[in-house]
Amino acid sequence: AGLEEMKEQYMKAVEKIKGDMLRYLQESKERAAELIKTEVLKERQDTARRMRR
Amino acid sequence: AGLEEMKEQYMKAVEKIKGDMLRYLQESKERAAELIKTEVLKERQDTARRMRR
Amino acid sequence: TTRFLEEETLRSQELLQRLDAHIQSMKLENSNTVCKY
Repeated sequence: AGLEEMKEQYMKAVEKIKGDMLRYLQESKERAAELIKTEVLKERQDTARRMRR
Repeated sequence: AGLEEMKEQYMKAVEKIKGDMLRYLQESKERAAELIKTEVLKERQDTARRMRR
Repeated sequence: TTRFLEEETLRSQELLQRLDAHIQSMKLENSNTVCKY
């Protein structure tokens, strides 16, 4: 019974770690995509300005 | 004694998982930075080409 | 990119703290189980 209990505690910890990792990676991906979108838009606006001049 | 042994093994296992996660995180951070740089550079090159035309 | 990396570093430090908390929690639960049996 003790072994079973400990195994469950271990599995619980592993699941929590996995959950946190996945959330972190998802957020990182979204932040990187946001940054790329922003930078590309900025670059295009600068270009439009330069071309008008 | 068996329970103590399992406790140590679980600790070792979970520390190893943490180590693997951290290494993966580091790599993923570097890949994200590379991707951002590449995308922005690509946009600038496209822009320069369009301006020349 | 620099700012992005700085924020990522901060976020990964927070993540690390959370992971450590889960590990400590498991360690405590394991110890309690050992004591119990």
